[in-house]
Amino acid sequence: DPELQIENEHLRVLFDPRTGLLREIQNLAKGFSLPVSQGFYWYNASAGNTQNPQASGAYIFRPNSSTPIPVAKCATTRLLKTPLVQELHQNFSAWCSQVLRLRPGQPYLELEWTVGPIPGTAGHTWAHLGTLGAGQGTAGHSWAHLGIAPRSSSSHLFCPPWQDEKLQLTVLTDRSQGGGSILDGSLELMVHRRLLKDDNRGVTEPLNEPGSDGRGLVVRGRHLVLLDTAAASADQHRPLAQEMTMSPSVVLAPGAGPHLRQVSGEGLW
Amino acid sequence: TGDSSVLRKAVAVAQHHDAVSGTERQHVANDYARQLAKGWDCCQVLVANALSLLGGTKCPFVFCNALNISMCPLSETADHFTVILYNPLARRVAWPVRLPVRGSSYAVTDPEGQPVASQVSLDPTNPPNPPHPPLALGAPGELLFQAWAPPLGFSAFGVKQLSPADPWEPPERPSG
Repeated sequence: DPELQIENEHLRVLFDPRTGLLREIQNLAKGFSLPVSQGFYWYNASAGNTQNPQASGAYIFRPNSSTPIPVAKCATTRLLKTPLVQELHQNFSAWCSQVLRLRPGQPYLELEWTVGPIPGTAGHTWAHLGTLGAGQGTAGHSWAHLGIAPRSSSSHLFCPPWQDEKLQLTVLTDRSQGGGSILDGSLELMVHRRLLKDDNRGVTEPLNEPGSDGRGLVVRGRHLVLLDTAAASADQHRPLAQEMTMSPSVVLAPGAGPHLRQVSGEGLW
Repeated sequence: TGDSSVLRKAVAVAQHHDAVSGTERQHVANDYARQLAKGWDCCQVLVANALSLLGGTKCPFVFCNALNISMCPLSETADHFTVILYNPLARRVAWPVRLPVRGSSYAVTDPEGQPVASQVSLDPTNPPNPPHPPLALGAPGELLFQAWAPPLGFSAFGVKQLSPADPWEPPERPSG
């Protein structure tokens, strides 16, 4: 598809045909768009040195450089367009992939990422981040002196005004993640990490979850991205955050199952 | 008998800052996970009892805990099953359902028996006869449809396979 893009009645999402990475999000209902790039980066954790023996750990992020390294500068992609869903599959590496989805009627872009097992190499340890760079938004004022602070449900980036209306890019997470806005217009969320050295803070073992097969954990999760005016954003992201936290539970039954007509709250009690 | 206090106790124990932030030793993290998993199992019995009571039936209910890696023995092997959605919010929600299946087309009906648009998207990373065992040993396709559920309530969707069953048997599952 020469024009790598997915859309529904609310959003059109464009991708760079050369790199396969996210390039722009357009709000079709309101007629504005925002250049947005997104990818997966990693930081080299600190193993401690003569100046400062403190190694990275669960309490202290302390990467040995504040510049994240891209897992890959481009992704191999596969586009799927059907009446029920339009999605772009991105593969960054053997242990980092993502699917971006738009479904009819949903005013948000879903990013389902799968990261791991992170290959640990002697001495090097990695922390993974999914990061979003949106226009020239203002850097978030992090309340933790380290700039990386827990994001328990959502993060927002305020973007340059459009027709005097402030735009807002909102990212909803399906679990608490370390995150920060280190550079103006960027938002970083830590989706996975693997450390091979203890941080000497009492646990006396590195934060290195080998998983049941010893190769390291594979983590899969979702981020929902909304782009709207700042005035309209709360109405969108608050109910959505509730649905992410208290999502419906699915139960299956063989055959015709129970005669559960649509039983609603009042009928239930 | 179902019992939600097991999960309540497990969540109470997991309020410790170690459980919240992951600063504990590995064997302690494993134990938090074990307690939560045990609590989850007891709650599934509770939900199954409630569904039996509401539906006036004793049919077995299946909870697929690995749907996020497209694994669900029932939907991968049965040609007729029911999907029940429980909505814990106090307002109606729409919810996209994705289930690993072996067939290539299905008829889905809503709680009123009306047809619901559905499709099977074949996952090329899980071809019917994989050249190499993929990461998640799932079925070759995923059945997609848009479901919904009333406030604080359930809704049940019927699923029937239309295409002849492709010759595909779920491979041996990795344990755990």
